[in-house]
Amino acid sequence: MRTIALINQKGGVGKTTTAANLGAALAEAGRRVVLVDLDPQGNLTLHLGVQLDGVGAATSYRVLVGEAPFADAVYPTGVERLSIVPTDIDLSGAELELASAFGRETLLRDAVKKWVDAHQEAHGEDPADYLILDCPPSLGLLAVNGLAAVREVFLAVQTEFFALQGLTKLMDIVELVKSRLHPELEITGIVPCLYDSRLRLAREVLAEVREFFPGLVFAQTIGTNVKLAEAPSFGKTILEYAPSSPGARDYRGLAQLVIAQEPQD
Amino acid sequence: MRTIALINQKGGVGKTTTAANLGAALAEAGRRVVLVDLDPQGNLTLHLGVQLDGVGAATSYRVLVGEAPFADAVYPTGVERLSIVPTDIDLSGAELELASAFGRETLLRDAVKKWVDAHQEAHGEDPADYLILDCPPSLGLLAVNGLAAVREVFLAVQTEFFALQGLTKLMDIVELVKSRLHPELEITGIVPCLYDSRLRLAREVLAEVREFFPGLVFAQTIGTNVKLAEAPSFGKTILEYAPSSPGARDYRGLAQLVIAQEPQD
Ligand SMILES: Nc1ncnc2c1ncn2[C@@H]1O[C@H](COP(=O)(O)OP(=O)(O)OP(=O)(O)O)[C@@H](O)[C@H]1O
Ligand SMILES: Nc1ncnc2c1ncn2[C@@H]1O[C@H](COP(=O)(O)OP(=O)(O)OP(=O)(O)O)[C@@H](O)[C@H]1O
Ligand SMILES: [Mg+2]
Ligand SMILES: [Mg+2]
Repeated sequence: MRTIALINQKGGVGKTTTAANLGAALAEAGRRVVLVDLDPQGNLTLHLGVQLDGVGAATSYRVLVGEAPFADAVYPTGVERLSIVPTDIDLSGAELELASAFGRETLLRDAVKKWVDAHQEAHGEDPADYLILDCPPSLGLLAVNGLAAVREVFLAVQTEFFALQGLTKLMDIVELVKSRLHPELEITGIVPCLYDSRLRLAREVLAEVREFFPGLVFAQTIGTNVKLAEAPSFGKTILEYAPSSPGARDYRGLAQLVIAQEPQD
Repeated sequence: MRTIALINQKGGVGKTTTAANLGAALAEAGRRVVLVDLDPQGNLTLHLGVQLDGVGAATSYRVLVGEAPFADAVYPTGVERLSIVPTDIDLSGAELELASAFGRETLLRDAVKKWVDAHQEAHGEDPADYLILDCPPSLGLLAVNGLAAVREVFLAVQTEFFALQGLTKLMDIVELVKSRLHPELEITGIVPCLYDSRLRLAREVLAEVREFFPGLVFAQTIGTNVKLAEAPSFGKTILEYAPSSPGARDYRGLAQLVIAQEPQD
């Protein structure tokens, strides 16, 4: 099972949109995908139209505080082979609540490991092919939990000026998690989001990002396309809402490049 | 002195762009403006091209941890009547570092009060006409410090679907700060940012925001305009970089509406 955190502390760069639509495109291509909403805003949960069945439902918050096993928090979406661990409003208190918990940085990793081990035990295979985490726009305890729980990091990067400033800080945090919690952690992909090739600024920033991360920036850019911004209001992925739009094409293209990275057994 | 926090936990909605350019437009109109960068990303500091003079410089972080008085952290920008309290990388550790500090929610308020009182004492007037805080895209301790230190809240809202989801949570936090820390706190303005009137989605979301906050949404929308995204890469406000662009016009228009809210003595 590939485990990937979609992260960038810069806000509004396309993390959630990429989690939902890359997840859907990988599922369409036959992969079993579990998405995890680690952002207290709950945008991913809303994007996929997941309604939680009342108080006490298993969510990413309950998994973190140890009140629910990971397996109980995996819900189906309307898309075949695509499921989600949703979040609710309680997650916004988690950072302060867990600040003094024992093993606070690896709560999610431990919960995921139990889920995978139990599934391996019962079925002789991993519970999914991809585990993709949607992180909040900050580098606090939730983001650290996300990084400690995965082996791969994808940065969603908007091709605008502020994008470059935050990248060194992000790499510092990834290095910190790698050296202290998780030696196998690697940045394995940079997704250029909200890209408008007509803008000189966008082309310049993309060129700088490619220089900064040689060989890691996916050739497939995700163009700015209003259908991608409309789809969440219908609780749908772009593949359901506008399957022949440029946004759907871009995310299918990205999924192919992600699949091409898979280790050939 | 009017004190205003620009906040929204949704990322990338135009908080920093509004802090820099509304600040500049108010300064151009003759107001004395102090901006405070409360976001560990430091985008506002970068936007205004402020270079900190080496280790130990007074920053918003040092003010929060009590190592520097507020007055020492107010730096000039290239714009007349516009100054800034910058931030540096240390601020990203502040949330966890201050989690158990005594009076952790009102550190900024107390520092600002000392600055205002001392200035009143020495000069018989407030040190500025406007204090505007740029908040990070989260609702943790930094945002709470911001809310506790001001009497007014402006929400920067991108006219896209996710914008609506976070607003109720934001209002909950404002109410919480109002009831527990600061009874005079009020939401006094909603700034529609990154608005493209050609998009049906944008028009629909704007209409919903106007319904949600009757009478609070500024008539002046801030249109999407690439010059606004380019200006920060030159360390300039839109008024310096492209003074006759639609972006400059929009922020001047907003400043007039903000000035029109001033209490008539
Ligand atoms: N390629 C695109 N074309 C058009 N709109 C997009 C695109 N990608 C994202 N958006 C829109 O831009 C906004 C920001 O995207 P999104 O919410 O995915 O970013 P994020 O990084 O997850 O934000 P946050 O930091 O708040 O979690 C949303 O309103 C989304 O619908
Ligand atoms: N009206 C506009 N037209 C064009 N680009 C804009 C406009 N307003 C903001 N931008 C750009 O959009 C991006 C997001 O804006 P900004 O950084 O101000 O948002 P923010 O809410 O402060 O983000 P964060 O949540 O990360 O602090 C930036 O790259 C900025 O340059
Ligand atoms: Mg998101
Ligand atoms: Mg900002």
